[in-house]
Amino acid sequence: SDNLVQDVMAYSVPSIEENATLEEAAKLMMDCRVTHIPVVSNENTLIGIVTAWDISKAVALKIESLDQIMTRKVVVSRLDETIEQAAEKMKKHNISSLPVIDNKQKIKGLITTDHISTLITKY
Amino acid sequence: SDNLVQDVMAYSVPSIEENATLEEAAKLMMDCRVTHIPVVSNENTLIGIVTAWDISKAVALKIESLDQIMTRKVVVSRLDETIEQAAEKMKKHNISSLPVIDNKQKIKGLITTDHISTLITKY
Ligand SMILES: C[S@@+](CC[C@H](N)C(=O)[O-])C[C@H]1O[C@@H](n2cnc3c(N)ncnc32)[C@H](O)[C@@H]1O
Ligand SMILES: C[S@@+](CC[C@H](N)C(=O)[O-])C[C@H]1O[C@@H](n2cnc3c(N)ncnc32)[C@H](O)[C@@H]1O
Repeated sequence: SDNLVQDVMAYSVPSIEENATLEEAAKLMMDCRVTHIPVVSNENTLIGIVTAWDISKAVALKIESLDQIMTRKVVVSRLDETIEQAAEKMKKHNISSLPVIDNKQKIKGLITTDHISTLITKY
Repeated sequence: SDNLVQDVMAYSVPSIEENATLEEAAKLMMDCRVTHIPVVSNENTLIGIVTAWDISKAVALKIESLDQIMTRKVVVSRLDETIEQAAEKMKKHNISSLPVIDNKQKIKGLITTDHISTLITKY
């Protein structure tokens, strides 16, 4: 079937480590044309998320460190969740993407409302 | 039916004028919890759009004025377009929202991939 998260998510996911700067996070978003970047440990396990909205908030509040704006309590999805379950989580928390992790907290992918919206197009 | 843009879009749309600062745009995004803000003339007609991704790009490139990062060639939708047409436009241009305008370029609403993704949830 093609209604599982693993069928729709992005497999290649730019990420950064906790000690990165706000500017490095912003550069990565610009270069990869994404708006959501998981923050990972040096063993590639998920420890947080930073989004373009967070960077915008940092500009508004004159915050200068990634540590102060990243979100640490991440809402995640799994490879075998359904698209509907992923969409429900994003609606409930008013977020636009979910990192997809395995049992060892390793990043397998990222699913966004852009991916889900694309499902209703013909091509 | 409930598959037209007007059935799904947000009717209340925060917007800013062209002479606003980057910081004012960022503050509005934070306060209204949005990521896309139409830029309007003093007669409320659409002249551009600025997003959290643009603000992030401004941080990456050390750009300081709204004028330099806003997008002026805006991809728009209409009240009577179908959701599928809106989703196709967003997919084609890799964008996450479309201002909805009338024949006089006035903003009627904003439709996003978050709204469309919500359509597949049960509630
Ligand atoms: C409430 S949302 C509103 C804007 C937009 N929908 C978005 O997702 O960025 C913005 C906040 O949600 C957080 N966020 C985004 N995705 C998340 C996720 N999967 N888990 C937890 N927080 C998340 C961001 O770090 C940011 O602080
Ligand atoms: C290519 S998208 C990638 C990130 C994300 N999908 C988004 O929409 O922000 C980012 C760029 O698209 C532009 N953009 C967003 N919505 C637009 C729209 N309706 N029409 C034209 N440009 C738009 C923004 O100004 C920004 O420069």
